[in-house]
Amino acid sequence: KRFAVQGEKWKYTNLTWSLSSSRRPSQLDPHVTRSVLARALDVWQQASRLTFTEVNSDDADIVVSFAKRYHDDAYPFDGRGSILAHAFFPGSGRGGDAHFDDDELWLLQPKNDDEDGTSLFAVAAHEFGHSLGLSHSSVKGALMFPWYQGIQPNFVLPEDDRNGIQQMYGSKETERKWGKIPYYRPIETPPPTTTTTTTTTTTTTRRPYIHHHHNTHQGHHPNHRPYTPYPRNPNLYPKYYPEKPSSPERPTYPERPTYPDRPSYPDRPSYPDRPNYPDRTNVPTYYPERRHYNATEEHPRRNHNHYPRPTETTTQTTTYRPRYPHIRPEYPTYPRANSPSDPRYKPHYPVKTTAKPRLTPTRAPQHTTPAPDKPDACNTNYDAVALIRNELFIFKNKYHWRIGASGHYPNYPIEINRMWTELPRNLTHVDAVYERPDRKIAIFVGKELYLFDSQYLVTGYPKRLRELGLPESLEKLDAAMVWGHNGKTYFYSGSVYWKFDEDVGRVELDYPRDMAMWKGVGYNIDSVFQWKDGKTYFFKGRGYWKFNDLRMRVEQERQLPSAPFWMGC
Amino acid sequence: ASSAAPTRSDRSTHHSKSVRSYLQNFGYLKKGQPEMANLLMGDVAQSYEDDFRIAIKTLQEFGGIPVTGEIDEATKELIKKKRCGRPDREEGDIEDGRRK
Repeated sequence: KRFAVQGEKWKYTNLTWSLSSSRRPSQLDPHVTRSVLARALDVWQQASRLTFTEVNSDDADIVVSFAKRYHDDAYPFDGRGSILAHAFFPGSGRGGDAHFDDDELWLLQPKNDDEDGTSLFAVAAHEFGHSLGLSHSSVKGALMFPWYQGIQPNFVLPEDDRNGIQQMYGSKETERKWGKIPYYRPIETPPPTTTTTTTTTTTTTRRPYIHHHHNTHQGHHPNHRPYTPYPRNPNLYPKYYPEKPSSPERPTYPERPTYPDRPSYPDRPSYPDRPNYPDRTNVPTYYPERRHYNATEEHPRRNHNHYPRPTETTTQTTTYRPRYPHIRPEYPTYPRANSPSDPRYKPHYPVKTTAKPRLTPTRAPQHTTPAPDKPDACNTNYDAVALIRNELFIFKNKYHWRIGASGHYPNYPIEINRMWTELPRNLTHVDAVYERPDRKIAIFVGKELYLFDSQYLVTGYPKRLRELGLPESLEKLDAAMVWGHNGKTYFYSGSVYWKFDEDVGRVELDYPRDMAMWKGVGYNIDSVFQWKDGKTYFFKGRGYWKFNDLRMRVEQERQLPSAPFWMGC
Repeated sequence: ASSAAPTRSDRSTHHSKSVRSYLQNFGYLKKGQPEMANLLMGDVAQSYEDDFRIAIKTLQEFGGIPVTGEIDEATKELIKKKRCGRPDREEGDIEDGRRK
C-alpha cells in the first residue's frame, strides 16, 4: 500500500493555474473559490519544489472548471453525490486540468463533516495531485485515497502523498541545499531591438513569471498582505514588471512581381466543311408497307410461315427484308481529324509512361489557374486525406485531388460527387474518408456515413453516426483511419477519439478517450492517414506531423508544411 | 404474477449490473465483458464469474474493507460513497494493451 505515480510529469516546476472564465461555479463566489484553490495548490507547493502562479488565461497549465453531466470528455458527472470531480495528468492541452461537478454542494469553509456538503479544499487538493501526476493511493487517510474523507481543520499533507510528490519533483530541502534545479522554466526578458524577439515579446506579455512566495498558509505573519492575485500594483513591485516593449515598425515588404503578358496563340486551324449527309431516299426500309386484308383474304401472320425465307423463290411482290434489322448499312466514314497519320493528331488520353513510380507526389499542374471556387493546392488545409486503392486522395471543400503512382492526375481537382455520384448533390465538403479493410470506401459527411463499393453506394447507407455507437450529440468526425500499427480503425473528433470494431460495426465500449494519447498532435485535427511508407501522418491547418507509432508521439514537435511535400508546390 | 414482482435473482442480477458498471468505470473490470444475463453459457460464464469476483476483491482491498469477493454490505456502502471520478486502475490509458 503506497502512492502511485502515473507516469506523466511536468517538465518544469513553476506552474501556472487559472479558474476558467467560461466555466465558473454557478453557486460559489469566484473570488473566494480562487483563494480556496490557491490554498489547495499551496499544500503541494509546501511539500515540493513546485510553485504555482495564478494567471488570467485559459492557457494556464492547470485550468480549473465547473461543469455538469456530460461535458465533452470521457468522464461525465452524475449529478449530486458519488462522483465529485476528476483531473487530467500532466500534458499539453487538457493535461493538468481539473473539473468539478457543479451539481455538488461545495463548502468553502471546512466544517465538521456530518453536515451535508463537500469541502472544495479537500477535493481540490486531491484533484491537483492528479494534475501533478499522482494516481490514486490505497493508503487510507492519504490525500490521494479515491474516496472522500472530509478534512481536518489543521490539515497537513500525509506522508504517503509527500513521498509521492517529492519522488517526482524533489523537495524544498533539496532546493535549499542545492539551489534551483534546471527544471525551473526560465523567465524570458527579451532584448528590445531585434524583430525576432517580437514573438518572444509576445510570449513575455502573455506570461509574466512572478515568483511569489506565498505566505498565506498561516495568514498571521506580521507583514502579511491579503492575497491579491494577478494583476498586482506595478508601483509596488517595480522590479517584477519588465517594461512593455514598444512594438517595432512593421517591416516593408517588396512589391509584388508583375507577371509577363500572356503569349499570343497561333490562329485556330481551319477545318474542312462538314460533309452533308447522304440522301436517304433509296435506303431500304426495314418493314413492308402495311397492307390491309379484307375478310376473304388470308392474313399472312395467322400462319407462321408468312415470312418467306430468302432462299425460297417466291413470287410475291413484297420487297426483300433482311432478317437482322439491327445491322445498319455502311454509311460513308468521315475523314478522322485526329488519326495518327494526320499531322494535327493530338492524343486525348494520358499517354502511359514507363517511368518508375515515385513515392513523393509530383508537382501539381501549375499552369492551371484554379476556377474561382476551386481551392488553391498550394495554399490550403485539407478536409480529409485517404489512401484508396494505393492512390492518395486529398479532399478540400467539394473538390478532391488524386495522386497516383505517376503523380498528380491532370485536370484535378475535380468535384467529389463526380466520382461518387451518390453523395448529396449540394455537397460542400467531406469530414473524413478512409478505405476499410474490406476495401469499401467510407465517407463521413456531418452526422452521416456513406459507404461505397468503389463508386456505388452500398444499400442501407447512408447511416447515422449514432448507429456506429457514437454519441447523438456528435456533430461530425475530424478524421478516420485504419491504424497500421494494430490494424484497428480509429475515429477522431475534437479532443477525444474512439476505436471502431469493424466486425461489430460499433465503437468499443471503453471509448472515447482523450487525444493526449497521441502525443504532440493536439486537438481538433483535420485528418490522419497511413501512407505507403507505413507511417502515420496527422494533418492540422497547413501542416502535418509524422507520427512514431512505437513511441506514440510525433517525430518532431514542429509541423512540416503540407503543400511542398503532398502537393509538390 | 411472478414476472411482475422482481424475483430475488432478478434483484441480484440488477444489483450486479450496477456493481459491474461501477467496477468497469473505475478500472477494476475491463469493459465489454459478455452480458450478465447469459451467464449460463459454459466456461465463458465461469471465467467471467472469476473476473467479476477478482474485481470485487480488488475493490475491497483498495477501499480498505474486508475482502470477501461478495457484494456484501460494506461493499455496497463503499460503492455509495462520494469519490473522485478518475479510475483507480489506469490500464485503460494504454492503447493496444501495452502496459506502461
